[in-house]
Amino acid sequence: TTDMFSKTFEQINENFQVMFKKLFGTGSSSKLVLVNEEDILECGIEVIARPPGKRPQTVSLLSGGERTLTAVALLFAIYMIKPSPFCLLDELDAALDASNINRFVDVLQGFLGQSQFLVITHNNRTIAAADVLYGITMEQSGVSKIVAMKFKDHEKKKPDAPPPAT
Amino acid sequence: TTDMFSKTFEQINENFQVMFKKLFGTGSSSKLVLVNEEDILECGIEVIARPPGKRPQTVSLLSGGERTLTAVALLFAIYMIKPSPFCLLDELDAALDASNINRFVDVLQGFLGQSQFLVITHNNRTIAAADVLYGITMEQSGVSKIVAMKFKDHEKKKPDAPPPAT
Amino acid sequence: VYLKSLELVGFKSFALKTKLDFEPGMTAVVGPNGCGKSNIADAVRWVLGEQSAKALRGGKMEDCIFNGTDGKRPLGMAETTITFADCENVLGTDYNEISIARRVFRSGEGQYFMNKAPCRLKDIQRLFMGTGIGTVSYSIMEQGRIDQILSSRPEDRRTIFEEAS
Amino acid sequence: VYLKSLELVGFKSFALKTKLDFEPGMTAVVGPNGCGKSNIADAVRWVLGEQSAKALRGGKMEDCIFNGTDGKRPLGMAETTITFADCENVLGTDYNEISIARRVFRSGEGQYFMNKAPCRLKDIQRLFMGTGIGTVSYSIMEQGRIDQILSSRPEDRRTIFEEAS
Ligand SMILES: Nc1ncnc2c1ncn2[C@@H]1O[C@H](COP(=O)(O)OP(=O)(O)OP(=O)(O)O)[C@@H](O)[C@H]1O
Ligand SMILES: Nc1ncnc2c1ncn2[C@@H]1O[C@H](COP(=O)(O)OP(=O)(O)OP(=O)(O)O)[C@@H](O)[C@H]1O
Ligand SMILES: [Mg+2]
Ligand SMILES: [Mg+2]
Repeated sequence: TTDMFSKTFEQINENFQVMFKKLFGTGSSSKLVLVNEEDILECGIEVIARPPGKRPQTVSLLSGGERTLTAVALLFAIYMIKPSPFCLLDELDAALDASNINRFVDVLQGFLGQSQFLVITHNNRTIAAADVLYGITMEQSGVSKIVAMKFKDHEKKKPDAPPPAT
Repeated sequence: TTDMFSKTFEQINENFQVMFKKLFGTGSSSKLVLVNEEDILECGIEVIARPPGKRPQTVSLLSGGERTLTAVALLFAIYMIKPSPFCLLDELDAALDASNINRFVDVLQGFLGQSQFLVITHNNRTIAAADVLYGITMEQSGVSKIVAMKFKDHEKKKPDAPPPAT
Repeated sequence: VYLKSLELVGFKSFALKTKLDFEPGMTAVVGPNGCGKSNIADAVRWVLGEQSAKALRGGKMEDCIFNGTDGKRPLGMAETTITFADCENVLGTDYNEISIARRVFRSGEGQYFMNKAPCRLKDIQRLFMGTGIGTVSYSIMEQGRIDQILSSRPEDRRTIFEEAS
Repeated sequence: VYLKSLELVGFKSFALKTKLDFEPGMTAVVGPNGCGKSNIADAVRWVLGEQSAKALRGGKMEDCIFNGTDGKRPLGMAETTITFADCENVLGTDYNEISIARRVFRSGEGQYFMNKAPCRLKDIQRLFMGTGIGTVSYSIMEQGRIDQILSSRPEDRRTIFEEAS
């Protein structure tokens, strides 16, 4: 089982480095490090991240948005090993700026061949990339109601779609 | 000191209820409750929040944005008692939708008479309400540089201001 | 296998019967703060067998039942049904579609159903074992939780690795 | 009393001397992820006497010194200066303006200055006592921390109340 863990760790590490580069762009790099090589089944795992142009650091010194992007790289690294039929992501893009959301959405779309994605968001860029859109309202205070605004088969959204928030 | 605590608690409770109504709009209410009235110096404090049209609940069942707004109401309730010369808020608006950001900014502006506010944000509505704007860039990778885009004395932003993210 | 639909009635703020149909690709769910988006994520966790009320932001499982508003009385039951299609291979079923349903009552009593027939939580867990569908998996990432993948102590991060192996 | 200016050099990503001038009202700080906005907030906490490197997202105080990039070598010192004006009444000073400065070197050694004269941390803490300026106060609300005001156990919330009294 030490072998199995080692093998999985190597795989995730490799995927993580690929994903990180895709999300942070050229000139970036990252790696996962086992804190104690002698005791890989019990030791901790350190995440080293190097955004473009910066020195490698532990994740604690990264900005809010950089941490989110690094975490997403790790999440996607795991999805690459063991894709789930569907993934539900709730406001992952909250801390990301415009260009990082674009890269996040691009990478996410790369996974659509193997998984459905359900994404909860307030962000217009993420919304624009969706195949199907569901709006939730609470016109009767306290009771949720769904307004489907599907546009996979139509080229644009219905004109009476409520404007997405923010 | 039990008396002093009691007095402060009442004051914060009162301010919190006023602030909550301002942030959540008409039909909302809230209160702070001492968990054990017999032992007010040691017991916990419960936060009860009732957004418009909903039943009063503990904050754990509220949505991400509702929790942020409730926390802001509590923060402002404390500012009302003991205003600080300046307040620095880092991305408080991250979880808020458009209409909640509008109300948050309105309430914040009510405090500008007694405190300066330094607000870090990615949101266009918050930016639009600012008297002074500082943009930070990293054109030389890894080195921060400031671009001042003051517009208190001018009616609009300089045309070459970098577009605010998101 | 793919996710076909999700139906809620009486679950949290979804007092009225509500159905979402899913297609391949990316579905976005939008709306103002507090309108019920994360409640949908909770419903998915719940119907797949979540046992911790805390993971659903509540104190006890009955907190999932619509508890009334100014204009509407509380309900006595919450129910969620999730339907998967093309599941013969991955889930090893005889049918092309499978519906998992869960109910909870004010008494705290709960029920599970597979294609409308009562079943136990075990049966549901066994069905999804090894497929990546379920509450342990990182395929459901709750609001605000993304940072935890990094900020949890290195020892905690190992659970990710153990899950993937 | 009001905040007049903040000057950083060698502090985190601000390798070059950088000055922000403040006016009454609301100042917004914007820019892409990782450009240095929260580093400015860290600089304010730091110059007001923050003793915990963890509160500044670092492991030790020297983590605050610009640690180099692809094109630039690390620096040996970080310095931040914060200037307040109209402080005769609130801060009880003789001067109309007061500048607090702090330095840290790679050795871990640090220095404090009040209007360019060396002073101790105690002097700075005493100056700001009871004014609401300082690191204990809720007047600096870090990124991601707003939720803690609510989610900390009820016992923890009491610190807010004790601060306000
Ligand atoms: N059992 C219940 N009965 C009725 N309403 C409930 C129940 N449980 C939760 N709610 C309500 O549902 C709302 C929370 O919804 P949810 O968390 O889905 O919001 P959201 O759309 O994700 O918002 P945000 O964008 O702020 O994250 C709260 O206002 C809460 O009062
Ligand atoms: N000592 C240091 N030397 C050089 N760079 C540093 C140092 N400490 C932190 N940094 C860098 O500063 C960046 C973080 O900046 P900051 O947290 O201010 O970003 P931000 O503008 O708040 O971004 P976000 O919008 O994502 O919150 C990180 O990329 C980090 O690598
Ligand atoms: Mg939510
Ligand atoms: Mg930041």
